Amino acid sequence: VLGKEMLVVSVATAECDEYPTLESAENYNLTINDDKCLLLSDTVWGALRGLETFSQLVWKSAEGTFFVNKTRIRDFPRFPHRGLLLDTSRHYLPLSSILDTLDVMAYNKFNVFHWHLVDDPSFPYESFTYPQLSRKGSYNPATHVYTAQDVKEIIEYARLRGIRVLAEFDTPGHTLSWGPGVPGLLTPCYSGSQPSGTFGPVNPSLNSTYEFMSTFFLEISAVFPDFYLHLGGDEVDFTCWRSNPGIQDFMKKKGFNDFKELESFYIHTLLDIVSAYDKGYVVWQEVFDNKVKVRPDTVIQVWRETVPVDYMKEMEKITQAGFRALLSAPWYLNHITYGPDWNDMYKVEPLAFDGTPEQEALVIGGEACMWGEYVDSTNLVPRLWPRAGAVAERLWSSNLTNNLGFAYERLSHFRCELLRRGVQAQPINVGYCEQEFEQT
Amino acid sequence: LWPWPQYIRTSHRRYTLYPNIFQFRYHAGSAAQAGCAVLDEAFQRYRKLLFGSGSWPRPSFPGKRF
Repeated sequence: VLGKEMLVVSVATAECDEYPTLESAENYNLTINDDKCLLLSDTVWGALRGLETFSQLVWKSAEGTFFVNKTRIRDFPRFPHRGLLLDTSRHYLPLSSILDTLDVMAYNKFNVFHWHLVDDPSFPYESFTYPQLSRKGSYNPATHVYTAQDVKEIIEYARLRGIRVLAEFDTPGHTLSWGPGVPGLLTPCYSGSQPSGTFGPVNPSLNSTYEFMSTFFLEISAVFPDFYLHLGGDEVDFTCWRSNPGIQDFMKKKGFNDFKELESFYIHTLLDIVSAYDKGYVVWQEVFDNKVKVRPDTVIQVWRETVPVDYMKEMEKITQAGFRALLSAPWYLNHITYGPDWNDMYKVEPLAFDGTPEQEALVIGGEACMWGEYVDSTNLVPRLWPRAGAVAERLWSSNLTNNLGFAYERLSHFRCELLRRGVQAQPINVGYCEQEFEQT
Repeated sequence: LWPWPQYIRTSHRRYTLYPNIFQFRYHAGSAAQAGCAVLDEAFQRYRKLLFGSGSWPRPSFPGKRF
């Protein structure tokens, strides 16, 4: 049996010190035969994908010898945005959990870490412009925050694996945790003519709100190198705005009849602030559903399964309006159901809507979401892997790769490989892996 | 393989890898060469993933080079 002493890697353009972008090429060719063991790619990001594939091709015989078979692969991703959302605002995730997740994302060829950093009830991002935000957030400001060093480490760790970091700071709703750190930012709710002592969404009627957002997002635009920021915009409860006399006066002054118009005014102003920093943005679908005027290059993320319409109808409407779309609705990993639910996630076809080829081209990919209400570092890994892998294959592989039996065989094997790599991936059915009995 | 590649052809012909001597190498014509952090670090990572971090007995070639 011939031996192979090296894998030779050739990259057409280096970009070694750059960051991956939505436009980065990730294609590669891998050739292993009698004459060569060669990995060719356009960019280093494609080379990373090829190295992962090569690492999965190597196998070990019963007596412990390593082999690789004669193979020829030509590979590239079906969608450029293949994301995983982690929610560090409902439960804090230690830095090590995030770094470990980035490793396993790379094994699955995910390439976007959607960091849902700030949301009710916490503010774990340690802002150097507004340190009070985390100090007065609900987490312990000494132990449960992400310092500038932590953020830098996550961004670099992700870059070295060809993963983009898309940071989300959700407003105007979900702002329990912004309040204590920035007095006057939130709208005081009223009960009759008196303030009730509770607070609601960001106050869209004050200039100080936009001055704060301007300064805060200036910092965020500098800290997070990716072109895109995620600005949330989902689930705004108008009750508090409705009760506040100042807001009512503002509505009259602006001639708004509907609070959705007020929300649109706020979101539009915020998006202009972020655009001024040469950043693009991703928003949740409500911003589109509420007809907020947004830039044509906005990315709309679809997360609602059936309301206001079925998610495939929503994809059709968004792409019909000429916007790019990201699909998440059917890939909420935090929903755990009876039986092997990875099947349903695997069977999703992101382009299964009535649309022209131009509309289909506007679907840039999707994200598996792990919301944190019931998840923290103690149960994240088994809940995440290998179920998220079903989404990873849907977003990387050809739409013709959809046979569940074939997928089950490979995903079971891949789970064993994850165990061998030290990832506590849960079983996807009855059965076991040899690796579970190997001395690690 | 997971995720499944767009195009793959493989055969039963197989090649042995010897952990002690196997290495990742930049092609002379590659735009990325040693010092490219993304790939230098990836080479180390995947070497460890493939063969673990332990040392390996040197392959004993009985006389002939296979």
